Amino acid sequence: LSGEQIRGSLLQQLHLSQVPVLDEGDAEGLVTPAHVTAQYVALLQRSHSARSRGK
Amino acid sequence: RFSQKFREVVGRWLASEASTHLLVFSMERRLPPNSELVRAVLRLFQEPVPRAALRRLERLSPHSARARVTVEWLHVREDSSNRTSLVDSRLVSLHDSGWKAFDVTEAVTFWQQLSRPRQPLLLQVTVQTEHLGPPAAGAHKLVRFASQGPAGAGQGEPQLELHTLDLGAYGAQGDCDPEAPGAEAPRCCRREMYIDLQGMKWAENWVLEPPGFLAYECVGACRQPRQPLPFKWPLLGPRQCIASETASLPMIVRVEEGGRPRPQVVSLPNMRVQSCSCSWDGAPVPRKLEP
Repeated sequence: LSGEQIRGSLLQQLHLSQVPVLDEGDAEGLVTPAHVTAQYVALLQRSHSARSRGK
Repeated sequence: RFSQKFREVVGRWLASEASTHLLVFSMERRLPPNSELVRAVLRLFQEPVPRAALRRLERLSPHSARARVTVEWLHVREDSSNRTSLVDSRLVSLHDSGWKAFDVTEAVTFWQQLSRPRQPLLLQVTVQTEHLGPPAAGAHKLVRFASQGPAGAGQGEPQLELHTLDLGAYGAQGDCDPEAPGAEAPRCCRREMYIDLQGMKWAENWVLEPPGFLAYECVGACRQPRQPLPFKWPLLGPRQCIASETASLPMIVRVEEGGRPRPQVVSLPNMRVQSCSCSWDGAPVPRKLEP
């Protein structure tokens, strides 16, 4: 698994054709709302327990 | 006949000639534990057709000396409803006799996916006349397999051959032993591999979580069976160490909406290896049993 593959998969999931140019300042002030964190943690737990079929 | 609005065409029933048999195989303890099913072959002994019957058929319909034999896996659900799944089908000649082989690997693979206690393996064998139509009517009845009918016992009973591979010898070994000497693991295993997203330029200011993750990778060699497989499977390459189960990777990324940045959760499929196994390159991936 390479960085390029991860980037490619992320672009595909977000339906983007290239990496967005983002201002660093905005990123620092950005707060993640609780419901987004909760969604992330739930997905994380599910992915660690789910057994997928793989290749 | 019943409507002025659309044209109707009257059809005609064309006799469909088929005979169906049900084979039952008790499968308990047939497949060794920790083994991989490589192939399952159903062998049926086709009995010779009496000459007189053959001559009569050829007189009536010269080109119908063949019949189609279809093998389906039959699953009796808990609510007693049935479903079938076609696994093999081929034409047999009425001039022929002897052992006929059918590939029923998929049927056994489906059976393995049933929850325990499992029912026996049920195979439905249908013999159909190749050419429909009155002259060849009944040709399917001339295809007889040994042990058809009440007698049942005796030479030539249906046989199920199971070709398996011992995963203890030809499989993967789970997670790699970090203490193992040398960089390359001798046998297929799952090795820790950490991906540092923070160290990737493109992820800066875009990927908020996670800073990195344990992706694992499959390394090591797979032992190759010495004797060639007892059948020719086209396009089969060597056994390779592959990721047989993977998991997705959730992320929190920053997206712009209306010019304002906002965090969003996204899940990337097949990013983390859950288990590695040895698999023939080019082998068909078994169909998953639908509920």
